[in-house]
Amino acid sequence: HADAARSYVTVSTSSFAVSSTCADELPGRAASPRNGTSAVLRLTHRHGPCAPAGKASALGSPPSFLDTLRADQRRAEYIQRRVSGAAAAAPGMQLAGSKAATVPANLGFSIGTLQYVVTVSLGTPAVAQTLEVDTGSDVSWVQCKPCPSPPCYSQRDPLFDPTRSSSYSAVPCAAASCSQLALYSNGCSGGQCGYVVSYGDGSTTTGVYSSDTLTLTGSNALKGFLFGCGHAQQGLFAGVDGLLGLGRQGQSLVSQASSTYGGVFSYCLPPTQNSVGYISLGGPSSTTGFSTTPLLTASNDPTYYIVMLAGISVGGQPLSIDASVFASGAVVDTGTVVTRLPPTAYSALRSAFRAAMAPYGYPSAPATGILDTCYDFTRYGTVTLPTISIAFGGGAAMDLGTSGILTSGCLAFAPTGGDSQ
Amino acid sequence: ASILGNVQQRSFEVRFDGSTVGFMPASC
Repeated sequence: HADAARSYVTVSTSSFAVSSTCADELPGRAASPRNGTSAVLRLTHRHGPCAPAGKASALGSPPSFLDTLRADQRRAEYIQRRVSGAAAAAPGMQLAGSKAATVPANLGFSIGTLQYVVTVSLGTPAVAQTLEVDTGSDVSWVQCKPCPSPPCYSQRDPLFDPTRSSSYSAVPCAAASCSQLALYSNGCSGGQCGYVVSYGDGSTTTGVYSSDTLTLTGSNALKGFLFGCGHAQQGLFAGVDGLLGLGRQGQSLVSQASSTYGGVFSYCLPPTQNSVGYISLGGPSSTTGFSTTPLLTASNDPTYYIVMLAGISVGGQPLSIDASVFASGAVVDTGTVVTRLPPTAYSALRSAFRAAMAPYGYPSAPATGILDTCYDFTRYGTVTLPTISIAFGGGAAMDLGTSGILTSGCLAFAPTGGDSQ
Repeated sequence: ASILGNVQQRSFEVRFDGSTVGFMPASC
């Protein structure tokens, strides 16, 4: 009976509904004492009622679920190209700095997949900025004056004005931090270092690589923080003021703050749009309570956080999947919505999930974009789901909660383009 | 490569320290 209880979980369908009221409390974990220096930032869904100042609508109109999945597919394919080293050769896709960039962008059309935002402050005096968080990119940036629309987009806060910040400076072309931009470099103009970043969903930002004080919380400030002062953006950022890069290369916030916070960070993405999560820089020095797996690096692209998958269980039963299917590793990404698995693994997961759901007789619903296993739960007050557990190299496992199994009534997984990808 | 997306990361605290990635369930 205990095994059966761990194999299935029953959840109220009311929990699938999107609430218009924010349960505005930081989780207990965020408030708990942490050894050493740490800065804890409030993290929210950009379109939920907990968005900064309660102005979710100001952060861009919520995209349709189908549009989100379309953008998600472009991002997933882009990451896979970068990790495999094929990005430079792929038509229509490019690494930052490519001179042959072709970017399908829709100015002001908010279908970006970066769904989580934090508020920090920039400059002296400090000016609040609401930024998307992205573990899949390195360079942080904000829109800066002058920034006419277009080529910039409208944002909820006043544009950051570098001329009004006493601690601001443009990075000179001769500076080491300019030459270290490498793929993100965009030449030199008037002695100032130019930057450019292109994202997998087709968005771009260009401007002046700059330095200023970044205030994370009232008592945690980072002097000389390097970021992009964006003067031309295209694409999918409508409403937000910029982006906070949490990738692994030297330009990211994590790298720049490593002398203070030890290169350690964690985040908690809230289970619903009306609850609050957090990002913690620094924090617990021990891994007590965490299920851990080695961090790996893709030789083709050191930006990404990569782990090794070892297997998947559905309803407590391990799926029969050859370990070689997972040999390419898995990118842990906050900006991709739906987990992508090699087709062989996805097929096994889908079959096991459908079989486990069959006894309950839930009506099927049409596929939604890339999601092909959907149900109509409208006649049900509660639904019972098989648990899904993802195992990692070294024995770690994620036993997914209900918020990690379904999205919009569909199994929240999708296949990659091929087992060898 | 597979990609672990944000739907599956929800409610976990995900921790990076330069050599490991950690997952703690029901943290938010």
